[in-house]
Amino acid sequence: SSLFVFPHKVILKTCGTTTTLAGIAPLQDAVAQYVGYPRDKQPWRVFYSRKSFMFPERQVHPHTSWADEVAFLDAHYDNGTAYIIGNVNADHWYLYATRPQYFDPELRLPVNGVDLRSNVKLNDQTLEILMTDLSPVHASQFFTERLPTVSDGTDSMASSVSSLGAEADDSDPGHVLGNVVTKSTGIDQIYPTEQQIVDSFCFSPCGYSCNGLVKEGYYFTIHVTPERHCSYASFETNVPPSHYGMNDLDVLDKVVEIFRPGKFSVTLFDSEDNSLLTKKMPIHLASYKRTEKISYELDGYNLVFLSFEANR
Amino acid sequence: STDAFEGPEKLLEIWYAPSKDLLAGGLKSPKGLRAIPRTRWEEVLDHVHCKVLSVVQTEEMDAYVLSE
Repeated sequence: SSLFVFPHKVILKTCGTTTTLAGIAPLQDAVAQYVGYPRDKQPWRVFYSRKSFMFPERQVHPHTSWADEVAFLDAHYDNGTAYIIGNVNADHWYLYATRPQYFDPELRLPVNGVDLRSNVKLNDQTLEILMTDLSPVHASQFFTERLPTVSDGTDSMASSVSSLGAEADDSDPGHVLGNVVTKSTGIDQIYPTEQQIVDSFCFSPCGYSCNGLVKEGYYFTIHVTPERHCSYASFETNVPPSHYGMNDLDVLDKVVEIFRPGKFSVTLFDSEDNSLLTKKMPIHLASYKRTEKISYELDGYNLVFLSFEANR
Repeated sequence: STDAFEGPEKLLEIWYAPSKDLLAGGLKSPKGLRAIPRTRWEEVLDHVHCKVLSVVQTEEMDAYVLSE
C-alpha cells in the first residue's frame, strides 16, 4: 500500500482487508487542524476507484460491496457520481468521482460564485494497469526464498536518494530485499532515468511494494501479490512518458513484460487529449488480445478503459 | 518484514485545490497538506489498518510505503 502527500492533494492506495474509506473522517480532521481547510467544506475533487472484488466476504464494511462504498462516499461528498466500467460478469472497474467545486480567490476555499478552473491548467494524467493471473515464473521473482540472504540494511537506495536530494527512512531489511527485486525485475528501468528514487519493500514470505519518485513531483507505484491462487499486480503512474522519450504504449509493454499477466486492464485519466493510448486504443499487444474498449468524457478528463487477455 | 498481502487495491485521491500553488501559499501552512505531521498521518492510517514502513520526502511530495 502507498500514501502520497502533495501540498494540495493526497493519494491513498491500499489493498487486502484495509479500510481505505475509514480514513476520510480523520483526514478531514487533520486537514482542518493543520491546513485550516474547514471540515464542512467539500474538497475540490475526489476520485475513488477499485478493481472488481476478489474476496468481498473477507472485507470490512463499507468495503463489502460497491453499493456500500458508494453510500459511504455519498455521505461525505455532495456531488459524486458512481460508474461501473467494463463487463460486469467478468473484468470490470469501479469509479466514484466528484465534480469540481468553485473557489474564492481570496480564501482559496470552495464557495459558490468564482470558478478558477479556467485559470488552472491541470495537465494531469494517471495511468493504471491492474494485472491478474501472473505467469508463475514471473511471479516467483517476488518470493523472498529466492532472494539472497541480507545481513545489513545498506544498499544502493542511499545513492539514488541523493540524486533527488530526498530523505529516506529505510532501516528495515525488507527494503534491502526490495531493492534487489527492483533491480532484478527491471522495475528501476521502466523509466530510463538516474534521477529517480525507488523506495521498495519485499514482504516475507512474498509480496512487494514500491514507490518510485522522479523529478518534478511525478511518481509511480507498484504492488504485487504473487501467490498463485490470487496473483495480482498493480502499476500506477502520473509520469508523462514523453519526458523520457516514450509513450504510454512503451510503458505498458515494459510493465506487462515484468509480470506477464493472464489478464490485465488499463485505465488512463488524461486532462489532455494527446495520449497514444487514447488515440490508438490498440487491438493487439504482443501475445495479448484486447477484450474491452471503453471511452468516457468526464468533467475535465478523458477516461480510457481497456482490458486484455493473453493468447495462451 | 510484514506478512504477505492479497487482493485488489482501493485508490482514494482527494484534491483540496487544483494546483499546489492555490493551497500551499494561502492558508495556515506554506506547505498545505504536507504540514500535517507524520504522527498525524499514522493516526489516520490506523483507521485504514495500515502502518508506515518508510517515507521518502522530495521537494514536491512525501511518499509513504505502507504495510498490507
